[in-house]
Formats: sequence, C-alpha cells, structure tokens
Amino acid sequence: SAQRPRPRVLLKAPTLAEMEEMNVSEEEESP
Amino acid sequence: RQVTVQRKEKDFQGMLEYHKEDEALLIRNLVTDLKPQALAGTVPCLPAYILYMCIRHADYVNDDLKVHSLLTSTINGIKKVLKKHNDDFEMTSFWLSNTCRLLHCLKQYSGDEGFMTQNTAKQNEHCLTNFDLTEYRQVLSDLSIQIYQQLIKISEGLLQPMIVSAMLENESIQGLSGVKPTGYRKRTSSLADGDNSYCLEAIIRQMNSFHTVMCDQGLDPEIILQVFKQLFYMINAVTLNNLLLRKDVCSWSTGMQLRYNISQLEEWLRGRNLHQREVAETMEPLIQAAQLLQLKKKSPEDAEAICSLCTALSTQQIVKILNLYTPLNEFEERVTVAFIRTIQAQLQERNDPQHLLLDFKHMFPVLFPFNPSSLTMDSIHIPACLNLEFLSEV
Repeated sequence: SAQRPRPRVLLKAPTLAEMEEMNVSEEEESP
Repeated sequence: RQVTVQRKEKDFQGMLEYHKEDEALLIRNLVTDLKPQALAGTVPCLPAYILYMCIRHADYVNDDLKVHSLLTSTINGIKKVLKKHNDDFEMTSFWLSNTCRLLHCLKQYSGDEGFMTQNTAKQNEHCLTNFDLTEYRQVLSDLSIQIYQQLIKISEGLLQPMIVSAMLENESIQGLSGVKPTGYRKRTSSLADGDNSYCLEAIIRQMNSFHTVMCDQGLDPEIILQVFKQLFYMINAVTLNNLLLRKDVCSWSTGMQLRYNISQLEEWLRGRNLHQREVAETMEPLIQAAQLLQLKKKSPEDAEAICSLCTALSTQQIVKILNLYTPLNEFEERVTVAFIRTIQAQLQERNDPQHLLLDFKHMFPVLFPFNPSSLTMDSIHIPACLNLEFLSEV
C-alpha cells in the first residue's frame, strides 16, 4: 500500500487568542 | 476559466523549500500584500496549496520550529489582511476560501485514514510524515469561523439598506398601485436622506455579485449555501419585522407584490442551484405573511384556513397582521374583532414564542465539512506575478 504511517509527533499550537496576544506584544516590542 | 496547471515536472515531489530568513517575504508576497485579482485565471485557492507545499517540506526535513513559525506567521498574516480589509467582500471571501482549503489540505494529507478515502495513490505520497498538526487545524477552523462572520457582516451591511424598499415598497406589478389603501403617504423605508429606494433587481444584482465572487474563488459549495441561508434569513426577518410594524403595508396589494418578490428570489436560488430546503425554509414566515394578507378573513372556514396555513408565524404575529390589515377601499371590510378572537381561540394550544419581532441579527452556526481536492501538489504551477522565485521546488 502507498499509505504512510500516521504522523507521530503532535505539534502543540497556541489558541487563536494566544497567537494574537503574542503578535501584539511582538509588535509593541519592535521600534 | 483558464486554469494554469502544468504537466508535472519529472522530479518535483510537490514540496517547496525556502530559507528561514525568507519566511517574512513569503508571507508578505503570498498573504498580506496579495491582491486576489492578481490570481485571476489560476487554480482557485493557490495560496493555500503553496503554503501546504512549504509546510510539507518543513515536515519532510523534520523541522518542527519551521512548521510552527510558518503556520503562526500565516495565521497572523491572514488576520492582519482581514483587519485591514474589514469591509471588503472579495478579500474576505478570498481568505475564507484559502483558510478553509489549507484546513482541508492539513486533513487530506494528515495521514489519518478517515481523511484519505478519496486520495489517489499519488496524493497519499504527499502526506505529512513527521508531525501531527491537529492543534493547528483547530486554530485554522477557529479562524475560518471568524472570517465567515466577517463575510456575513459585510454582505448583510450591503443588503440591509435595500430590503424594505425592494421587498415592501417598490411596485413592479403593473396596475397594483391603483389598488393600494387610500389615506397613506408613500413612505421611504429607514433613512430620510433623499432617494434611497431600491427595486428587487438591486438585491438580485448584489446577490449575483456575492455568488460569482465566492464561486470564482473556489469557496466550498456547502459554505456558499450557508452564506445564502444566512442572507435569506435576514431578508425574511427585516421584511417581516417591518410588515409587523407598518399599517400602510398590511394590505392585499402588498401581499400580492410581496409574494411575487419572494417567488423572484426563489427563482434566483433555483437558477444558481441554491434552492435547498434549508435556504428556502428561511423565507417561509414571509411567504405565509404574504398569503395571510391575500386570504379572505371573514368566515369560520377562513379562520380555519389561516390557522392551518400559517404554521411558521406565531399567534402573536398572525393577530398583529390581522389587526393592522387595511382594506383597499370602502367595499372591503376591516377584519372584525370576532374573527380575530376565533383565530386566537383556535391557536391557543400552540406553544408559540412570546416575541413579536424576529431577531434579524441571529446567526446560524456555521459548519465547514471536509472537502478534499482532486488536485495533486506536483501539478501546481506558481505564477511569476507572485514574486516567489526564492521558493525551490523539491
């Protein structure tokens, strides 16, 4: 079969709101 | 339309490689600075496929930081575009199509057998090998909901000012104006700033424009259907609410014009292959209100006919329309108090909602059913206008 094994390493993701917070703080830090 | 899908390159495995320092340029050229018109004639949702091919290469080389970084920058880039263009239907629809397509790709190529049933053997070779992106799929799904809500807000904002005049005030049936109730001045609907009257054709033109844009951009048909269900619900709610508050439009002639207008909208749905039960049903209260205005309102048999017909209207709404009903001329009688009492008695066992007006801002929950693509990654060509020469095909 051409099927591959299921990917194993779960990449943890922040929520959409957390991403926004991180993005805002990065923008604030930049001059 | 011309579709720019090239025959596959001999050694291209459907992955795109870039240097980490080019990520910002990739997001700028492919997301934040991209104009949807620049991609006319290319594969719909091309940015989503390109982003998936970049993610796939980062997965292939087992670089979790690169995957994290690209997905985070993509999501933030899309949010930035949406914020900047928060009243632009075309841009919002474009990013809804692409976000949903990227979400579908992350499912279709996840390696999860449940999402692979329609894949070709070649497509199965293009699955992710190292990482499970389930959590990012959730973020993209949440983002899709936000974009959908923005799209509805924009389209409702464009349609709403047209509704009352187009549905209730404009007279397109010839000779009907002669049988309007006497004693009422012609009103303009909501704003009193001059000529803001619209005919039904304006609503249909606007909906044609929405539909064409969404189809051209490759938005999933199920989502397009949900957009029109929402818009038809709003047309129904705004029209019915006005009818329930305005004596001058509660007449036989408005009922006739209204029924004609609704049939034109239904005809439009059929013409665009959107006449599904869930969309058509949203107009049912308004159809019944139009029929109620036209039915005889005198005998016990008339009362029975009204009660069995008006199942999508509450008792309160039926009674209100009967109370507001305005005879056409001196030959037509007002609806008697006794007749209204008969109706109330017949409907007393109904467990109706207590509110008279409809919540025209109500939003149906949206669903994004999985919609795999038949395209194979190695067949996708990147047009020069995207300025992505720094991406290497792998």
